[in-house]
Amino acid sequence: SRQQFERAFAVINQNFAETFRTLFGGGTATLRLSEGEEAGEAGIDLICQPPGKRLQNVLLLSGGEKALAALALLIGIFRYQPSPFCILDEVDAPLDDSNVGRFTQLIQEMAPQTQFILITHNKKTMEIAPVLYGVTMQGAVSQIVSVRFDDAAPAA
Amino acid sequence: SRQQFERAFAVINQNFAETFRTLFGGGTATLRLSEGEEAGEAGIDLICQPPGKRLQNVLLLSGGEKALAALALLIGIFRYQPSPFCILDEVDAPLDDSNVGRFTQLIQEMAPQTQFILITHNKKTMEIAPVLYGVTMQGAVSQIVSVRFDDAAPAA
Amino acid sequence: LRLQKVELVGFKSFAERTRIVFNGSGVAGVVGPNGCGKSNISDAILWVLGEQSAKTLRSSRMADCIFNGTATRPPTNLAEVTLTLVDPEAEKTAGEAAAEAPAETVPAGQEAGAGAEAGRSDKKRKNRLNLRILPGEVVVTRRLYRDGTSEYYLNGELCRLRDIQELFMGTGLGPESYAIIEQGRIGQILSSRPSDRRAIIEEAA
Amino acid sequence: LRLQKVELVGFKSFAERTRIVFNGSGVAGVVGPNGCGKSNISDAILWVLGEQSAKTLRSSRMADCIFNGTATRPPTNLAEVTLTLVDPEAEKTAGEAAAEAPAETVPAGQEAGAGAEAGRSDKKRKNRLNLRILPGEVVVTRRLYRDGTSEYYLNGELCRLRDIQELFMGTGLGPESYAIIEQGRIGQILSSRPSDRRAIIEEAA
Ligand SMILES: Nc1ncnc2c1ncn2[C@@H]1O[C@H](COP(=O)(O)OP(=O)(O)OP(=O)(O)O)[C@@H](O)[C@H]1O
Ligand SMILES: Nc1ncnc2c1ncn2[C@@H]1O[C@H](COP(=O)(O)OP(=O)(O)OP(=O)(O)O)[C@@H](O)[C@H]1O
Ligand SMILES: [Mg+2]
Ligand SMILES: [Mg+2]
Repeated sequence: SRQQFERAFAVINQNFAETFRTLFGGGTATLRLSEGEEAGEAGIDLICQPPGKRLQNVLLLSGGEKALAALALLIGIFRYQPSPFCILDEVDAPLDDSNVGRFTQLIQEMAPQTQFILITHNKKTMEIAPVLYGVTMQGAVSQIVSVRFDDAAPAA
Repeated sequence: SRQQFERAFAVINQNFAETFRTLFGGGTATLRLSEGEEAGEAGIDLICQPPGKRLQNVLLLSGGEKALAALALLIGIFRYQPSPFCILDEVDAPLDDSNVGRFTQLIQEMAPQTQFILITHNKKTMEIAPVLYGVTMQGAVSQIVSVRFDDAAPAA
Repeated sequence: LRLQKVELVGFKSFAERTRIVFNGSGVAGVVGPNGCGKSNISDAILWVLGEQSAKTLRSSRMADCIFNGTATRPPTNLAEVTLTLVDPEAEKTAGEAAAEAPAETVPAGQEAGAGAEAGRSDKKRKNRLNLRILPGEVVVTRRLYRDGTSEYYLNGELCRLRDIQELFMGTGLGPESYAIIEQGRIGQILSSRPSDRRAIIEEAA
Repeated sequence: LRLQKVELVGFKSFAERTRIVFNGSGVAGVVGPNGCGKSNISDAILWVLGEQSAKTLRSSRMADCIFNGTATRPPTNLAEVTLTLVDPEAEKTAGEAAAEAPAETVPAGQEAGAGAEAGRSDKKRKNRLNLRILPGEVVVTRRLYRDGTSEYYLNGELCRLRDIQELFMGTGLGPESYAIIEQGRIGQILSSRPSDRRAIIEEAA
């Protein structure tokens, strides 16, 4: 229903703006309903302003900035309808070191409420995980080994 | 012309297969012309077999494997029509450490004939570049500084 | 509800029974070389939650999700994934669940509910899959046979796909869930038309 | 032919005149934080080679390629990129070209051909851009003014876009070049339809 959409949109827009600020360390962002001939034609644009830069459509940002803004939207929707766990598959691939740092900080803030599972090749991301599941392939069949990092035990 | 296409296709197919083997450390790959109703409808599929795995369409491979196979095709076309320089923008983003190693090895093999410019966030990729151009943004304006790594001078 | 464990066998590259246990120890990382099977784990979880589009699972048909063999190993006839969630309130009274190893490939020949749990009382096992269900546990199982037959189980009892989807509605794990952001999903959001992006919000609403 | 240098001013985020010199020292890395301007350099090179599609340059219109100002700095009215290639045979006799700094932001107020080259003989400068062209050098310049006017120069002399495209045909830098693989091009190849991929080979043929 239209009312339901508008209520969800308002909350998600707010979440998106907040998550964007956390991931970019500042700046502003908003979702904007774009006009279409019919209600079914209307779309949503992401209008973003990274810190120190001018306001522009997300499509004009750099590769890493776009990925971070899109992640802010997806996490914004997740926070509207949170679930017991959240799997993020290599979302850190296009990010520089300091953006990976802000990403991991966001995850650590949300971790008490949500079991995060981060699939990654990035060493900085691995550093915030108390447990790592290492997957290997032997004879084209997948195997898993887990490694736990406690304060008590040295890393395996 | 049809003859021209077939000649180019044969050479590019060969280059693709060889470059694939270098990037994957083995395995096989081929381009296959797929049938279409009209000549204009026909397409090209990439049929790939990473070492130890079964033959399959590239679209069924993992994220990193797909990126490596697509790179093998693009480099295969480049080798058919080489130019004085080649710019690769963050092609290493989805690759694990050992695939980045094979990628950098390929670049080093081709470097004597071609000036490679590698845009990257990956430290292993940076290690094969005798010169690095560092780009920064100050007041939303880009600046460049270059750092040269000679055997004689320590890294700046 | 919190995530307790995921068990898969015959699903994509996981030919052998594999158990991944989460102990509420915080952020979990999944690491390994390209092509080793990390994204397949996330496909398994999407699948057991009721995903019906093979395309979302990076396959052309659902049967592609069944382990299709290697040069030295024949394909299996069955793909099975079991997801266990637990209600923290009910679990406090149980206490024994914490004893399992966090991740292991279960030695061949052991069936669901056997192995490390064999020594425990069989009193609780009056369900079709012979699963031992602890207090507060919600166990969802999905099976696909190579002949095309599909089966769904809730706490070891046969049920319909719809029962699983209704169970999870409103928990953030329903059909419009954003609990799983697949590799490439971010690129998809950016390259989609504005009306597709609007559809994303409409789904979540 | 080998790549000698790229100079840009007023192009996208490069408001100030910036020179990047390649000295045949092997692989060059371009590094820096997200959004600092790395891909803009590769756009500049695509552009000076004659790219006519704003979309390929991640813009909605060509005018978006002109530096459009910041909170504290007004937009410029001109975007200019100059690409210098050199014939190694002819260059052997010249020898002086190696003296330039590998990358620098040229102090404000200096025009093309001035600065480090000001001290050299003006004898060779009988071209419209007042460029000093060394033996064996091929210098391509493209300008775009905010009023929409476009200019192309070859070795400092006004020419047409077609002259530049014809010059590079068969060198691997023509319109169907694979010399520049943009961020996201790899994803594009994979998500395109098989017939689009065929078109790629047809272009190269
Ligand atoms: N039904 C199946 N049977 C056997 N193997 C399969 C099946 N489906 C997929 N695979 C294999 O699983 C592998 C892909 O695994 P996956 O996509 O999980 O890799 P990944 O670890 O995510 O890698 P990356 O880091 O590159 O993203 C492929 O090599 C593919 O051949
Ligand atoms: N005409 C213009 N005037 C001023 N700034 C511009 C203009 N066009 C683009 N930019 C800015 O350039 C920046 C993008 O630069 P670029 O895409 O080169 O980043 P990058 O270094 O490649 O980053 P990443 O590592 O994320 O890919 C954006 O912040 C954008 O605002
Ligand atoms: Mg993957
Ligand atoms: Mg970039």
